[in-house]
Amino acid sequence: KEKHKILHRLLQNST
Amino acid sequence: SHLLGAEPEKIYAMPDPALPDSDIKALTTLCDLADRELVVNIGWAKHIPGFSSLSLPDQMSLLQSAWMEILILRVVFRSLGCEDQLVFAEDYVMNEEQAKLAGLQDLYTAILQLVRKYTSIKLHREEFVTLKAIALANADSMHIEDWVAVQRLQDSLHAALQELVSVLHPEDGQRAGRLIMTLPLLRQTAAKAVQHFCNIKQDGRVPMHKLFLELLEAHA
Repeated sequence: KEKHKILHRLLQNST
Repeated sequence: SHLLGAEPEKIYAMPDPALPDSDIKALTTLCDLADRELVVNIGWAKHIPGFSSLSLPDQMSLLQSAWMEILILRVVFRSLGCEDQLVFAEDYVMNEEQAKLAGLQDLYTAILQLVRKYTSIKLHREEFVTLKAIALANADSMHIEDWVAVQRLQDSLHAALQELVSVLHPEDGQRAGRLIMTLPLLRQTAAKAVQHFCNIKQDGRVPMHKLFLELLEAHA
């Protein structure tokens, strides 16, 4: 999961 | 209608006018475009009814498996009705010759096969957005934690497709099945594309942004 931090961050951001 | 409303705005490729035309320039333009498309596609996924109720790890697993299928299906839909050209963006269209120069001839041929398939089916925009959501829900990641929840998402999208098709094409009872049967070719083409861009990444001559790299690495 550490390797996928941008995807993780984008999914957590509310759009 | 929910999926139609969630469909991202179009993105422009904006190839760097300062760079001389070359395979490197073409691939740089495509990788940059893909990176920006990925950001909007992740935002789009969150608007698919039911997707955000999945656990965060499961959302990540689906996107890590299906991201290239989503990118390609969008290119395919934009390219419908454009004679043998791939419309990566409104300002970035590739014919066979240009694809060959960029070293993308195999990919060009594969994506064009999808374009021809959907052209003969006469794919509607409504079917396209639903099929794209199905491709994501049907990603077959090996790392899904809650299969029941993912299956519920698949079932609701499948039901939406069947309902939609029965309204658009009440005379054609085979249509939903025919649309679903295009998905193996989409997956096969996406796998080819990922492999190709992994090779380009190894090569190291084309700059790639972090999200694109991150997702390529998810397949490595």
